[in-house]
Amino acid sequence: MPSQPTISKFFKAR
Amino acid sequence: MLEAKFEEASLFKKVIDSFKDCVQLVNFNCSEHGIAAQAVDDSRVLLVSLSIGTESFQDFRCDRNVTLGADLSSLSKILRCGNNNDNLTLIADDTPDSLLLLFEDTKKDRISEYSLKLMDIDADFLDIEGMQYDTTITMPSAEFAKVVRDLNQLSDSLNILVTKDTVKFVAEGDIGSGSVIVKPHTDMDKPDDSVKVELDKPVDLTFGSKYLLDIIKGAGLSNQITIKLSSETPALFEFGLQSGYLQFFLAPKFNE
Repeated sequence: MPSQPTISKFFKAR
Repeated sequence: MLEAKFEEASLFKKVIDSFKDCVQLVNFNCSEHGIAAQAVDDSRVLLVSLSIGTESFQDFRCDRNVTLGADLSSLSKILRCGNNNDNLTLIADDTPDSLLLLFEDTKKDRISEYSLKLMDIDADFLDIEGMQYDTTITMPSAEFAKVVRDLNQLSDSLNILVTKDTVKFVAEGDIGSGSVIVKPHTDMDKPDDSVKVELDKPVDLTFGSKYLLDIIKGAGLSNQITIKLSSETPALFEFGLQSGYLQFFLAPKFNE
């Protein structure tokens, strides 16, 4: 089953 | 002091309706450039980014940056009280604990005034600028919405494959499978019906259908949707406003 990563894995907090 | 007047309340109603089902608490950041917001859904998979530029307003005044923390379900209750073609003015002071919403029906001389309690919302602001994408698709938003709704019936995942001359949407599920192929074309009479594909590299990505169903709620904002895709980075789904945009960022599913 493919997994669904969360968005914070890709974008850093400013 | 913020004083932001929409010529028609319908614009703000449509914007809020487009993402109120996937996020609940939102900080609206008001500045001289307009109103912007960023929020992530409860599962932290879908990111919404909104920008309403000053040209979307009939009048706009914001002397000092002000943040309006709002519960969207409460805001949308109040927005339902105004008529679509009423003028809508949002008013807040520099350190507000409430937002005033003023609906004016200039023909009937009726003024309705509502106050929404604001809240302190602790949320990270993520840096979403400067992403590089392998392909950009522009297509009618209604057509994209139909593809997502149709293929969602077959599977909880939607596969998007883009090559130079086709965009292929595929769903494979327990009851069977389905696919829709969309080819680039230019419609001279109705430019909004055109499909455009810019491609640096072919892509083959899979997305969770339930998030795409949230995204297509923005289709009422704009006749066209712009989809930017790249392997291993979140896709960008954008609905343009007259001045500004509503963007959704969704990370593709990965095979472990």
